[in-house]
Amino acid sequence: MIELRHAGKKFRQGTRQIQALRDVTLVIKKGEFLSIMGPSGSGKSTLLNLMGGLDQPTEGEVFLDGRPLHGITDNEVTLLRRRHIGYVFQFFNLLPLLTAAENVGLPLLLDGLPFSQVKPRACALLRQVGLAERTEHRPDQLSGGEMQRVAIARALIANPAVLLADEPTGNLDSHTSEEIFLLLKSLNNQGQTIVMVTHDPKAAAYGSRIVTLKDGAPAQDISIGEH
Amino acid sequence: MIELRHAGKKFRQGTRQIQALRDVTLVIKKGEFLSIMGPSGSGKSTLLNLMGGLDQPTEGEVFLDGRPLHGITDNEVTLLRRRHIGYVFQFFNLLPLLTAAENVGLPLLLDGLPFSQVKPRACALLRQVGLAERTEHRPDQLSGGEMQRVAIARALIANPAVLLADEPTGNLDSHTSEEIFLLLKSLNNQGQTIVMVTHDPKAAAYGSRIVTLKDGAPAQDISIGEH
Ligand SMILES: Nc1ncnc2c1ncn2[C@@H]1O[C@H](COP(=O)(O)OP(=O)(O)OP(=O)(O)O)[C@@H](O)[C@H]1O
Ligand SMILES: Nc1ncnc2c1ncn2[C@@H]1O[C@H](COP(=O)(O)OP(=O)(O)OP(=O)(O)O)[C@@H](O)[C@H]1O
Ligand SMILES: [Mg+2]
Ligand SMILES: [Mg+2]
Repeated sequence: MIELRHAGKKFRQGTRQIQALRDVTLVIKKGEFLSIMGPSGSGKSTLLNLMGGLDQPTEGEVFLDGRPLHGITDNEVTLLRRRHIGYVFQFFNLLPLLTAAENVGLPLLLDGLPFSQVKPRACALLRQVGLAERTEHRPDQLSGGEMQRVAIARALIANPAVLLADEPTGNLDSHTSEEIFLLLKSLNNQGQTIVMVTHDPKAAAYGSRIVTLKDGAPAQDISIGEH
Repeated sequence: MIELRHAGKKFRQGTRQIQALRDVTLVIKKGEFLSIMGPSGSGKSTLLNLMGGLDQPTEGEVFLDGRPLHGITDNEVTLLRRRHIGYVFQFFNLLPLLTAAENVGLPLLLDGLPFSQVKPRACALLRQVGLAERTEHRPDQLSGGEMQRVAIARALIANPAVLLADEPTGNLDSHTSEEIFLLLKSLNNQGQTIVMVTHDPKAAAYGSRIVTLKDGAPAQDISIGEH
């Protein structure tokens, strides 16, 4: 489903080079629920961005369903991404002038569906993440954890083949987090492939596998029982 | 030090009213280390904003060192705030065109000190939060947890009487979080008053008292041993 071969990412900073990711070789099978953990700055968001085609590797290769994500045009990446990937950004990236329902519905609106057809599905997803009462709020009228849940609902609305989630519960209390993990677990049971970056060991326990990064490279790769 | 008397906050949303905070009466003594916990949307950020004069109550009163924060002009609030309060926002609010060191030094620069005098102190604080190697990076060249730590350092640079921190470790792994809590604990031991919103029970254990909000009102107020 997603494959990286000796993928790396260098950033230039002034006169220095920062090797954010180094030599990552990783295969994520269809239906897997992978958690990526590791210290702050260890390369987790960078890795997720490469998987989602949001950034290009500076070394090595990245494939989505056998098709290369590296070295293709922006337009090609955008099309692949919209059809296949739901992305929850570490800082949500909601559009400030749209309501929660409009933000959630955006991927389908961009695909040409009318809002009258999209809104019921957007509201159903918002209900699933506990925000039935907040559908008409704009981002500046929402709490941090409410914005985060809007972003999660938005990532799910187009039934993407892969869900990539960067710290989806960083702003949520343990009770609300648990509701989100149960939702993700049930989606995974129905076949949804999920890659989740998290700092929360309890979160990682919901998945089937944990990869831990250290200084830009995988240091540990553990499969969790019960298959 | 900080006192709220029957303080409340209503938001208008379309035709509805949202009572984000209701009837909060609370005293925070000098030198206290208070944690505020509660579910997503329970009013924690709203409460912290009232304490820091970033928002005005719609009912009741808020005092900082005996002086009212409610019902005074914006200029008066800004002056009080700059002299007395260090604020870590839930979403950092760093200036994108400034480096980490410049962002940290900003409160002192705004007070008229030259950067040549400010920079050594800013870099020392960045070292304390583990970012000695990131002083010249701009926010878009930093990871989520690195941006969060820059915001923490910025809140501390002017030696404020009160530190108000909204989820200061939401984007940090447990090891880095622990380093931040030990830093806050040692500042508190030296007399720093701290009010911290957190979802992390381990975090709350570093303080001397935990107030838990539920639907906009304090539901529990527990003092933790060892004084
Ligand atoms: N400008 C606004 N207009 C309408 N409702 C608002 C506004 N700002 C906040 N709210 C609502 O007030 C409630 C409290 O918000 P607040 O940001 O204080 O919650 P919180 O406890 O910090 O949540 P979180 O843990 O998710 O950050 C939320 O339900 C939110 O939807
Ligand atoms: N554009 C950039 N220029 C220079 N360095 C960068 C850039 N973007 C990221 N970095 C650096 O690359 C490293 C990895 O960043 P990344 O965002 O992947 O970390 P992370 O594991 O997601 O951290 P966190 O848990 O704090 O979110 C960080 O040390 C960061 O400073
Ligand atoms: Mg990150
Ligand atoms: Mg909040």
